[in-house]
Amino acid sequence: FPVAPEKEKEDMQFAQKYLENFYDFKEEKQTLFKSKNINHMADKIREMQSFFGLEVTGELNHKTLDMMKKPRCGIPDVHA
Amino acid sequence: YSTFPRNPRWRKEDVTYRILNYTPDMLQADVDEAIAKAFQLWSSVTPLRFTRLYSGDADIMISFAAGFHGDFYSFDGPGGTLAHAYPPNSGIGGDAHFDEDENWTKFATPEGYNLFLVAAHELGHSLGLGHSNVYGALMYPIYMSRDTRNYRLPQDDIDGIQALYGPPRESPASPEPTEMIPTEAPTEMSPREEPTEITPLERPKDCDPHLTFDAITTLRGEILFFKGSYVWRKSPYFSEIEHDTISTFWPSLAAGFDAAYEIDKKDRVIFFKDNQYWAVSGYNIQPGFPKPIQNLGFPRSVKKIDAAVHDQNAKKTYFFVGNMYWSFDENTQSMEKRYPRKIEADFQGIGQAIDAALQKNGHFYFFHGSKQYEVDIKNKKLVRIMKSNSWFDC
Repeated sequence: FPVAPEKEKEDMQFAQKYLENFYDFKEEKQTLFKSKNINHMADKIREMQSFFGLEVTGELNHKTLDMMKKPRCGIPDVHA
Repeated sequence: YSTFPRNPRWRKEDVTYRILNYTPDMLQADVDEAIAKAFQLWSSVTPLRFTRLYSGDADIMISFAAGFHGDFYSFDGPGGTLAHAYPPNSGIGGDAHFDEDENWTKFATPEGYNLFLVAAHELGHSLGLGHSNVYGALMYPIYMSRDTRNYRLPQDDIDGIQALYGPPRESPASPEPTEMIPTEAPTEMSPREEPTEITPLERPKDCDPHLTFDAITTLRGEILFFKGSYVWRKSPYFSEIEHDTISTFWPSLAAGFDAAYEIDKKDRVIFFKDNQYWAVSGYNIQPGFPKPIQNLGFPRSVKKIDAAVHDQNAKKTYFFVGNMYWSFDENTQSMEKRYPRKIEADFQGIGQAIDAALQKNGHFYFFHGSKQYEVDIKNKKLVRIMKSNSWFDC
């Protein structure tokens, strides 16, 4: 079934934190354009999907979120 | 595999570690063992040697902590991030931290995280490896529970660590870190237990004309050639001869086999050393072994055997001692009557003692020094004489 709106926001925040920790995602606070941030995050989601051999869509789909929730090592997967 | 930016690595082969504290989830001895085993994984494929210190500063400081613990990467409670470690460097470099909010276990159980597996992964970082995107690699970032009893380092991780440090020195590196008396400075590690004189200091070259073997056996379609602690492995699955050590496959077996043979229908290989023999199935040593060779029906006067070979069709195994041989009936599990007999009486042209024996493609191959004698199994007639290492495509 479609995800409840509150859950969706929570998932997005979880994903953003994951990408900050492990894929060097930095939210650009200064930008005026929200869409630029979303694009930047989609790039990082694509990078993470590619690393784990998931379908590369740039979207925070169920499988991608599932992978993000697996127990793992705290070292980033990509280095700045 | 990947490394950290600028490929940081330890510029020395003797690396020290110290366990600063323990998790209440496991016995301290089990934590010590898990960490030592984790180090052994890496020392067995590199020139690195790991020495444990009990005081003072070590290159790799290992600790358990929850939440914020003094570096920039606070832990996040149960699940999520399990541990992290820093690439080689002074100070915090090399240190490994384990999240105390996790349930650490000695065995692979669904309820907890196997400390050996996580430690082995983090030590990969402590030595300079980054994450690998190869599914199943030890350096894959996601925890995967698996049986660790006979855990072998996947090839991707071996390639990665050897890209940083190279392969082990020719004489086997001491795989186990030794327990040290607390001192300020590390002392030399004690040599391994096996008598080293049976292991040539360097692995003989494949095409060394004087190459001889202690024992030879088939194993699931491959052929394994043994000399001291070294193994040459000829497989239909890859073109090159692969070089290993006995401890890579069977860490608990001492080097220097006398004989070996496979009973392929039972997926079982039998190794002989002195007056004992072991049965293995792949990497697993069967329970209840070693057993004395007298169990097979040898007289007390036989202290060891030279070679053994199994005839799949006749379901018989031949054991060679000096210039005599015995025939063991695998169906009745007993030595046949009227043995021992002279080898030469039944195998024409083979009058001397045998180092090793192999059964392949309907032939026996008896190895003596640098020669091998190909014999037709059915009529036991000598077909030809070749160099012992002709299997290595020299």
